[in-house]
Amino acid sequence: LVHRQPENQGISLTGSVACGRPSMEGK
Amino acid sequence: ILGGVPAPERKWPWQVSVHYAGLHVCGGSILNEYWVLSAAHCFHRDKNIKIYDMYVGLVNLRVAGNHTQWYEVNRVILHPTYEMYHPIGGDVALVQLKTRIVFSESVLPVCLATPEVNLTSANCWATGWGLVSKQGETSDELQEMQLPLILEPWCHLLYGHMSYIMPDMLCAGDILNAKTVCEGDSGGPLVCEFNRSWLQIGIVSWGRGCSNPLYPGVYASVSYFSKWICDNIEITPTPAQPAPALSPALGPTLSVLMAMLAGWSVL
Repeated sequence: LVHRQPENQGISLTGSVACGRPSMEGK
Repeated sequence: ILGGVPAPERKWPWQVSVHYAGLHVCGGSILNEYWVLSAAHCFHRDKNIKIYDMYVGLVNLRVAGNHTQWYEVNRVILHPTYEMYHPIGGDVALVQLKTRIVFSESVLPVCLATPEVNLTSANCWATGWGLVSKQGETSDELQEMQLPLILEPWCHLLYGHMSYIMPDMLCAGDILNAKTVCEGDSGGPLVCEFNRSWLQIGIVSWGRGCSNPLYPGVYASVSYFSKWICDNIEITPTPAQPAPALSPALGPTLSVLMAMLAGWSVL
C-alpha cells in the first residue's frame, strides 16, 4: 500500500495515480 | 488565508473542503481513493460523523464544477496524543470516506513528506477557504499563498515560550508581508515542491490570532506523523460497499429477458 518515492523523499499512498503531480502547473 | 490570491483551477487537486451541517469549516487533503488528511480539532467538537461531508474537485464553494464530488464520512481517526501534551498537540485526523474518490485532472492525491525530507529553501504554499481579512471577511474562491518556513528556534522566540511549539509542529508565515493562514484554513495542506512533485509537510493547525504577523501559523508536522498515517491506512479495512440492487423498473424487463432466453434454450 505504501509506495515511497525516493527521488522526491515523499510517500505515495495510492498505486493508481502519481501523487503530488497536478496536471496544470502554476506559473 | 491572509495575503493570498485566488487559486487557479486544477493547481491544487488534493484540496478538500470539510463541510459541517452544510457549511465549510475546515480544509483537508486527498491521500488516496478513500482517505483524507485533516486536523483533529476540526472533528473534535461533534462526534456525529453523519453531519460531515467532504468535497473534492472544488475551487469556488458556491459553484460545483464538472469534477466536483461529494462524499460522506465512514470513520474519523484522531491521533491518540491529540490534546494530550499540548492544548492543540497531535492535531491530525484521518478521515475515511464511505465510497472511493474518482481521480481526474481536478482530483488527485498529494504525497506525504518523510522524516528525512530536507526543507531548506523549499518552495512552499498554503491553500484554503478560511478568512481573508482580519475583519473576518470570507471568500468563496480557494486562496493560495506562497510562504517561507520558519525555523524552530525562531518560532520559539516569536511565541516567547519553549513549550508552545512542540516537536510535532512546524511554523510558516511571511512576517514581513503579513501572509498567514486563518480561521477556516485548519486541516488544509502546507505543501512544498521537490523534484516537480508536491509533498505535504504540514496541516494547518493553530496560531495566536491571524492579524499579528509576529505570531506565525503553526502546522502539524506531516513527517512527524507519517508513520502513524501510513500504518493506520494500511490496517483499516475499506468500507463495505452496498450490494447492487435491481431498480423496480428494471426488474420486470429482466424477467421478460430471462423468459425469452429460457425459450431460446429449448429451441
